[in-house]
Amino acid sequence: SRVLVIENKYIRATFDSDTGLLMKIENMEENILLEVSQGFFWYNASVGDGKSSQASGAYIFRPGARKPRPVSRWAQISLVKTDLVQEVHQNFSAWCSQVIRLYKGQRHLELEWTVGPIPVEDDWGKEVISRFDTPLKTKGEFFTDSNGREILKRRGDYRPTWTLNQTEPVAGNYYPVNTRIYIMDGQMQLTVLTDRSQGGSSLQDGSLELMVHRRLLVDDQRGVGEALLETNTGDKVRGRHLVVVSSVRGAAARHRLLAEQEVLAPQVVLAPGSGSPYRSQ
Amino acid sequence: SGNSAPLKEAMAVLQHHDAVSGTAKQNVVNDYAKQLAAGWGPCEVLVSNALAQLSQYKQNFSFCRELNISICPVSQKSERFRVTVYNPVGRKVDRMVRLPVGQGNYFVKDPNDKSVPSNVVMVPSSYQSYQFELLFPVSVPALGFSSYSVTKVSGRNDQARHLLARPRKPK
Repeated sequence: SRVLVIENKYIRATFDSDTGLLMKIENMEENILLEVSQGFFWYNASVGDGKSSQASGAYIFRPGARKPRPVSRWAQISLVKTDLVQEVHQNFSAWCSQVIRLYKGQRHLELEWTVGPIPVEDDWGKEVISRFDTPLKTKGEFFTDSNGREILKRRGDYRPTWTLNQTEPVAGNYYPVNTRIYIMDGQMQLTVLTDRSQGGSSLQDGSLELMVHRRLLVDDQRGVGEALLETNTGDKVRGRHLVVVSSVRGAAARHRLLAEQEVLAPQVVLAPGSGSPYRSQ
Repeated sequence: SGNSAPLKEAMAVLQHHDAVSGTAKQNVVNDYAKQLAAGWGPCEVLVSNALAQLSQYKQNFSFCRELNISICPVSQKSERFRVTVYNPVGRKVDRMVRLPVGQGNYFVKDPNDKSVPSNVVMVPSSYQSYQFELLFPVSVPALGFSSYSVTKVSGRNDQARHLLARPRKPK
């Protein structure tokens, strides 16, 4: 069929079977449907330009252009469906893939992304993002957490305590995301939880993005003394984004409990065979 | 003997802003990783001792450090093994455990010796041979742990579903 669906009793995720990309997420509990397109893009890192000699590097994020390029506009997909899990495996390129997973009884989508080693044979440093685009009217506002505790409202090209003269339309709107970032339109909310601290922003209305990997070729002259360039073939990074589509009213309860479970995840210990009774005496 | 001090010291060193933000030289980053890895070992012994004492069961506990890339020798090679899940959150947590296994069917029992529904899923990977992962739900009490037993019951896998893979031609 033209569409591909993975679902459980709470969530339904629909994919365009032509492009392999996520198309919409339905929260059947709250009867909410949000069109969400998600993909990977990369910023071409600046090495200094006419405006400023500042390059993008370990300390400084400074993309060479405002618009990122897509890693791919489509993904080869594989589908796995069992009683306990339904997942779509997306292969965007030789160095970028993702598994969108929905476990039985789970109220969020799990996006497990694997990025790297980032190719730099073209002599371009790259800063890779995962971006979610929706029709939500967010008026340039988005929310990020601070150390997993306080949630701060962010507004594009704006600082609450001083008058900002924005010179970096992308980097100047990036903020730390320690556990979660979200956008809302007053009724519906799209929340993305991370499993590590990342940079994130909302540079277009209804859109939010998180930086998942960087590989840079130039030192930014800010003290580290070398480019952010891993040795050998470079690093492959794997992580997870948990996506919650809900009403604004019900969002906080969901993402607070989920964020706590992420940072204090259960630890799994194995032991082969069977054991023997043990008494500390 | 178990000891959590090396890990604590490594974590203390990693409070440096360069470690937190990744703005250190590559060799320093490698050293941070080395200190952390050196701290894991004695801490795992400590956790194993604690689990043995608390569960009144002495086992050869194993921590699979590469579970995120589907590598875990114990679950991949053993016919029988136990999975102990510890929950550091102050409320009961329901979670799906996912372990790389060899091909076959598996029988999972919960701490009350009741059977637990489980699936073996095929993981499409870039290697030619498929990988299999055992999936089963666990329920772990607040600030506590649960132990599940897993037994391989057959070499063939009739649970796995077929993969729908459609190569795409770029438009």
